[in-house]
Amino acid sequence: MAWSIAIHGGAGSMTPATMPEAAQAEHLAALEVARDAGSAILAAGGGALDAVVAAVAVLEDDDKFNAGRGAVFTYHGTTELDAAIMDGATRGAGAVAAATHTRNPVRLARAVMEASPHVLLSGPGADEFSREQGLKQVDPDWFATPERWRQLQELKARKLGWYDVDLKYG
Amino acid sequence: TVGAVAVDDAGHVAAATSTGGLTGKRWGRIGDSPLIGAGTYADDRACAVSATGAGEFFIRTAAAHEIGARMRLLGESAQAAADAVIAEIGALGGSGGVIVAAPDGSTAFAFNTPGMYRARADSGGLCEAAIFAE
Repeated sequence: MAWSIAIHGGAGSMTPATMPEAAQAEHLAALEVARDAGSAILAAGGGALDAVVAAVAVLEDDDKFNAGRGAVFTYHGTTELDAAIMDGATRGAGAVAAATHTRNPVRLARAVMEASPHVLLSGPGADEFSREQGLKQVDPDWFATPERWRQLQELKARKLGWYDVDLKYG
Repeated sequence: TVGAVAVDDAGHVAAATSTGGLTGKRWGRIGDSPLIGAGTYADDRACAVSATGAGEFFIRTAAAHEIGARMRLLGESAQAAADAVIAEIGALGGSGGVIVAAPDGSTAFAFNTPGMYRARADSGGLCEAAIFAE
């Protein structure tokens, strides 16, 4: 049987005219690292579930993308992380919304799928479950980057509509 | 938002999505990423999907599940189903993209924004990464 993997780091308003060559090269290199982390598992006969977690965890740890480290800020200057995972073989699924202290939210979503009777956990409850599962906890400062803080201040100063925000920063 | 979809050599598919959401989000706003069937879905009878974009539109169209349903019930390819659902989202005024992996080993990208950070590889030697629409 063949294996394959596809990944994304978000869609948006970037164009060759607005994105410097150096930034393009950095983002492409980061995408290749994440893709290859998943490919290596599949090429070794590993499962699709492990492959998608490996690829997403790499992207969560890279501050160029809006997930985990480098996530955008809420209006109140905090980070609330969402993640989901689903296993096509069993249609098992796990998801978290508004988690705040788990370093890799995708691993928390997987724990919800594999170690809880639920599909979706949110907020403080999701954080409590993460601690009980022994997942790596970080201070929210781990997720904060100057660029995302600048984008929040710009949004507040310009009072952008939510739709423009999503296209520009989402 | 980031995501991955994969099919392994046993033909099982999986999808994962992770996001910080929307800059400046208020009132506990949650987008499509953690909603199974909207931004993330996987079913060996159809495909695995991860979405990114204006989450409210992906929720309202149940985008990830819809792509799987089109493949399972209409026999559409991953690319045809993904293109159709992104077009539907665009017609509603939404923007964004999806990545799809199917049990037959095929993958697809579909998006209606100027760019989407994306990459893919397979056991046949495909190995690429891209940012812009062209």
